[in-house]
Amino acid sequence: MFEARLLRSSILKKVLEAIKDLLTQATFDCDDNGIQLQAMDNSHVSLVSLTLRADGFDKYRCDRNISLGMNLSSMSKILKCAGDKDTVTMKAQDNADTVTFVFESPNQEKVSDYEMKLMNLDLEHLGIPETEYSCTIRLSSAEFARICRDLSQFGESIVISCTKEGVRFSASGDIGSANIALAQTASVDKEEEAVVIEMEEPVTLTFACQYLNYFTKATSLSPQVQLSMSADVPLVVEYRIPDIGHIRYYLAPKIDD
Amino acid sequence: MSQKSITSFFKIT
Repeated sequence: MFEARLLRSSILKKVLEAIKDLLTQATFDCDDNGIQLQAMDNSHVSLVSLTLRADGFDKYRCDRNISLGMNLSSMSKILKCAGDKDTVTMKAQDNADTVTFVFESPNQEKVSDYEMKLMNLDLEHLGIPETEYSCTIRLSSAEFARICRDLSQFGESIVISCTKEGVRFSASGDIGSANIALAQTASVDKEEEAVVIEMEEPVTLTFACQYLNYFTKATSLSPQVQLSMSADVPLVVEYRIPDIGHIRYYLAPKIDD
Repeated sequence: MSQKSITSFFKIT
């Protein structure tokens, strides 16, 4: 028996929003520690890794490890039926071919359940090596979303260049070019608005705008985002989900032909 | 520039 209950459905709704444009289907691997999801987009350019810890749920029970293969578009349709303040419970029997979502209104006067067919997904799993990154940049997630959106108007790629002075995002194309430079913040009133850079070595890498924009669908999950970069390895874009886990996106860089 | 695949960095397990 698997059962996971969240007091607020909004976390799960936001998680789905953060992955459903990038992935069509994915396996939720559930065990004693919580729920893990790892999946590549169809083009195998990026990888999504989601962790929701058992202790972040209001109730969590997983008697036997279970993999729930879900169509994310169907799951998203079901989660849209939940009110933000509803409690959500995901349930599945051992060896089940369906998963059930139960939504309860705060006053318990409305209880809905939706059963969804599971899929047998035989997806490839990638081993992500422990990596010491040359640069990590922490900034407001809303600011990062805005930068990606603004620069997307100029070209298909964004160059991210990190030095100890700051981080610079650039794009160029038919209409011209754009550069946005962020300096490390000296002092701020709100911690989530700070720009914090840790740098061992300067790094400059080029990434596809389209994917960065997909990643920013996670903005509502966290006030801050962390970018980790080293030369010639995938960028990591991490959103920490308060009290329960994180979502990390890995994006392969573009390279000179 | 050409887009690398994520599988060229992370091995399939």
